[in-house]
Amino acid sequence: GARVIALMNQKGGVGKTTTAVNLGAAMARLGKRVLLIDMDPQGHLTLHMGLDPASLGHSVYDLLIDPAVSAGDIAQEVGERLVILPAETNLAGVESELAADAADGRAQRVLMDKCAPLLRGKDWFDSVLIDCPPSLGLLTLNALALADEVIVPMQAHFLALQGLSKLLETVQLVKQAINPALSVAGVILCMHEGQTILAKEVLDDLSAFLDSGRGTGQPWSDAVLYQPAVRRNIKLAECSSFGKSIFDYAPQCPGAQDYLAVARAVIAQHATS
Amino acid sequence: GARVIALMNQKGGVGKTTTAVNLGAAMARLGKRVLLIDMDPQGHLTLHMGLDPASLGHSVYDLLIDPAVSAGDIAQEVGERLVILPAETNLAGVESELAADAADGRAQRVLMDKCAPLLRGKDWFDSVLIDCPPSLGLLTLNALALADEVIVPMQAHFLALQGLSKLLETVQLVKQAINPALSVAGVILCMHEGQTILAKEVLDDLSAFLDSGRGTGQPWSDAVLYQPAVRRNIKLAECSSFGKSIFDYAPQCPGAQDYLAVARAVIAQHATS
Ligand SMILES: Nc1ncnc2c1ncn2[C@@H]1O[C@H](COP(=O)(O)OP(=O)(O)OP(=O)(O)O)[C@@H](O)[C@H]1O
Ligand SMILES: Nc1ncnc2c1ncn2[C@@H]1O[C@H](COP(=O)(O)OP(=O)(O)OP(=O)(O)O)[C@@H](O)[C@H]1O
Ligand SMILES: [Mg+2]
Ligand SMILES: [Mg+2]
Repeated sequence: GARVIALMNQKGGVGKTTTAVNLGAAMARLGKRVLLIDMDPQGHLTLHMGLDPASLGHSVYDLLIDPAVSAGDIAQEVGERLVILPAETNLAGVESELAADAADGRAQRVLMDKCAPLLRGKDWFDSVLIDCPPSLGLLTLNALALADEVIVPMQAHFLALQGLSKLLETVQLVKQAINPALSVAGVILCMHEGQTILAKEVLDDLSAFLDSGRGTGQPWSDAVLYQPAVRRNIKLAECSSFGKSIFDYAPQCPGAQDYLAVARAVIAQHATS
Repeated sequence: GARVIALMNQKGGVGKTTTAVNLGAAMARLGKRVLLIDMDPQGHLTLHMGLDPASLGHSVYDLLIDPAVSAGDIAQEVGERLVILPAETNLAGVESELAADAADGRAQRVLMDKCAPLLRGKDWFDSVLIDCPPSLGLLTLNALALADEVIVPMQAHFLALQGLSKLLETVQLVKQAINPALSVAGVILCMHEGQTILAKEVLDDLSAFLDSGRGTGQPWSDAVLYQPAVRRNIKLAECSSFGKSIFDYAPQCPGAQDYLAVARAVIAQHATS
């Protein structure tokens, strides 16, 4: 079946959406059939893939709230081997509308249940990438319930490093309560400025932390630091305004090279596990 | 009374916390008595001011949940003319714990009610800056209920511009339902890379949008684009790891100059309104 990956980090602006778009597009270029799921009420993944969140008809909100709406109803093709379940800003309402079902764990499983017909026993997709909002609320928990793995997009800054332990605590809780298969596959460094002292220091801290977890049996004990880091490159910020991935906008730029190399590393890791 | 400003933007990583710390510290250097309020469960404002969120005893969570805890109980001095109401990660629990009271508007007013003894009829503070999380949920709504004005930290990127209409819609709703005094004072450009085409294009869009609102009587019709923009400067990212403002870390760097100039502009705007 498909490999389901949640791109999560409660720290804002670290490259979650940019990674969903460009890692997804790179994997599609490398022959994988990719499903993207936008679980962020900002709808930035949807926007970045060239769709208009305001004119979708049905979207992930309907999938989660309306039993009659299936994943197939809202799926849209946005490129060769690239399909999306798009989001609108109304998705923000899900947190309160499902809150009543949160106590017994039903609210956290809605995405998992609704995506089963698209994924379980089917051979339509090789990889699923879920873009999460900058929080650890119900939308992110739904993504973790469905996911096999977590990849953490991260900026090598002090504040971004601080949230890692809370993030991993949340993964551990979901693994124990809802999804025993869940593990942390690795960290992708985004907007990387490798020449700065700050980046070197944060990188040292991060590597030491990941190494200390080896062999401890925790959900992140096999997590890797994907190589290469994705360098800061203004074309990665520009391509979102054209509704295109970096490969359709500037396929030769450093940003495209970096995401293609990271995609190869993510695919290779799976092949050997 | 004190001028209460909410620093809000649901887009993640645009400079909300960095602005709360350094605009606050600059205003204090210019003689203002400043209260900082951390309404983000990440606790980054608290961390950036050198406190350890894990060892606070009482924090904003207790202020919002426990009727016996007052704002004075949790206030801590973090510099000359600089006091903070600090946050811990448990603040994330407030969204669900107060959800039952959200329908009748009581859940949105808790911060306002609890801060009244510190602000109303007292002359302890000249300015209050509230750091908001990257969402439009209950914590941000509480900040808007207490605030007189909103300042929007923003990066001149496409995705960051997209959320502005939803942000302003939320301000309008709070103004109509809870806080008639609320208005948008302006936008501070953060991490600015003025030489890029993307920044110039976004800036043009933003200026045209603000100009089109002049004289329309909407909450943002008097909003300004504060000058200067705060330039991208790695020292602004470094100082957070030392628990210091830019003025205590690198007072001569461009980041310090920019935030001092922005603080003068924010203070001058108030003097003439
Ligand atoms: N490698 C890069 N180089 C330059 N700009 C980048 C890079 N990666 C992302 N960006 C830009 O930085 C900003 C933040 O990235 P993005 O929106 O993907 O982060 P996010 O984690 O999804 O944010 P949020 O928490 O709001 O969902 C965006 O404007 C994006 O275009
Ligand atoms: N002018 C600047 N130059 C360089 N780095 C900056 C600048 N302003 C902020 N940063 C860094 O960029 C990152 C994002 O800034 P910050 O955390 O203040 O944004 P935020 O809007 O508060 O994020 P969140 O949405 O997660 O609360 C931080 O690592 C910060 O240190
Ligand atoms: Mg995003
Ligand atoms: Mg912040």
